[in-house]
Amino acid sequence: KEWALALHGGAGAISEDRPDSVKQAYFDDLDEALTIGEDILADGGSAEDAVEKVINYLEDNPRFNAGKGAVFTHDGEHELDAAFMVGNTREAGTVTGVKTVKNPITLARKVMETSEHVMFATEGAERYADKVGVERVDQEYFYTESRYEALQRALDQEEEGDGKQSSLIPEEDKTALYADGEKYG
Amino acid sequence: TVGAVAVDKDGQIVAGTSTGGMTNKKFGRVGDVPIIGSGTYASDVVAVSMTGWGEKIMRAVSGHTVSSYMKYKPASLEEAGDYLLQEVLNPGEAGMIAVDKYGNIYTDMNTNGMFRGSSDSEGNREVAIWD
Repeated sequence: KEWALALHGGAGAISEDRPDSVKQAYFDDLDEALTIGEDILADGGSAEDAVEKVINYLEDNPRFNAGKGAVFTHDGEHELDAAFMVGNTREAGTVTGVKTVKNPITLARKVMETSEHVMFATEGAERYADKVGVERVDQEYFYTESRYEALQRALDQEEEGDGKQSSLIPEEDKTALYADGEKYG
Repeated sequence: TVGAVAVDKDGQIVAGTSTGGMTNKKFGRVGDVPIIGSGTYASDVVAVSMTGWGEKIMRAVSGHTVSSYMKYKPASLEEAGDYLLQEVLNPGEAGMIAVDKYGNIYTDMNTNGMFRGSSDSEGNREVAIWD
């Protein structure tokens, strides 16, 4: 094969009990993301560009837990992680805990391409973002009502429970947003 | 979490993953996504992007496990993916996408669903959520 591409937008306990229009919207968004990558690769573009642009689209799409539409932390913020790796050369770049980078995958690629290091975290990653000039946004950019409501339910359940941080989305969140119930991230 | 993997006409094998993490995370918790070899990995044989329960994915060193299984067993991409999802990880923990250097594609999960899509130069194309 000259090229091949695969993408995902999260996994978990995804309810099939939703309106067809909602299901179709997800299918349409996945189809659009796939088309973006296909066009790049079919035109002879690089796998690096295809991967970055596909993920950029999904990051900008509020249905998915990345970029706009990212889930909330306990403190009501958004902390984003991303990683980028080229297998042939074993080059890699990653960022963790960034709060103002619109497209973390683009910053991760820049870490790979312009830094001698592999990972930058939190304030350091923000400073590196300043240096390489990726697009920045306020935390409000990442806000979605459904994610905010999911956090409130998680906090309520935590208060009623044993106080431990759960790695699983609370049970009631399974119906909060289509496919968002156990999209662990 | 979102991710993409691709191999291009020059044989470059690339993996990328991006995430907002988990709802209500505390203490600067970091999941599998930015940990090279865990939720994101690419070698000279395969590129892998994972999604699911980050702590489980990290403990399995998932991406590197798939690559090593292919290289040293040796095994096909399908065999390696099935090994990770069915023998290493437990049901309900993760989904995985991967492409190998030949353009073979693997998309599977041990959860009941994963938002996914795949395509190649021979016209094979799929967009799916459930099995």
